[in-house]
Amino acid sequence: DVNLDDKDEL
Amino acid sequence: MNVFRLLGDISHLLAIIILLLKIWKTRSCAGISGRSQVLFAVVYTARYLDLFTSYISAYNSIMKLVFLAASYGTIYLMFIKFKASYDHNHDTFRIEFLILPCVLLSLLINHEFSPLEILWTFSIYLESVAILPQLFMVSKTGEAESITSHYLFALGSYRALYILNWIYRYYAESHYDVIAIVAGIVQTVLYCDFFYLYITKGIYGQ
Repeated sequence: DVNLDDKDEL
Repeated sequence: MNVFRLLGDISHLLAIIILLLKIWKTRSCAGISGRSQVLFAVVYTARYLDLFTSYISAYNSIMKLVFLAASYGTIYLMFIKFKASYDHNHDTFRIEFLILPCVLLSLLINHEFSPLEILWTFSIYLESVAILPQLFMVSKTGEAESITSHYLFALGSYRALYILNWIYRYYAESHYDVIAIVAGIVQTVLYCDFFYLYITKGIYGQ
């Protein structure tokens, strides 16, 4: 599951 | 990071710089939709709040600050400095019909029901339709200055390149985010008509 710290994209 | 995402970010940065230069050099925001620019500022504000909570990399933080500064700078130029050149009559798309559905959808379909995640999801949904007022304005005026069409081409290309990035990441890192991918495809599809015009005959000066 994608969570916050995976958000490495702009 | 991969070449598609880097090219996408560069294309995005280029679009924003082209727009700022166009307004600053011509001292006019004729043909530019202020409503779309407001939506972009909302998108970046809602998405980049994690600037203060999670550090990814210097590149990530710097680019977020640049996008935020450029989007608010564009709004300042359009609504304050060069207010007289803002084309109210042709910039009439009802953005509440974009914002409200995105708010509802982000509350219904998200990865996690937490404030930052909902705001991120809202910003992803809103970004996919944020260009509509601008495309609507171009269709209404029937033309766009060449610099404006270059802006739109760079802006549309950025998310198209991100789709290639998501394909790459799916196969190379088995990482994917359905919400970002679906919204990114919608966003890119909205530009198709413009891409066709831009590539076939350059929509300016019709």
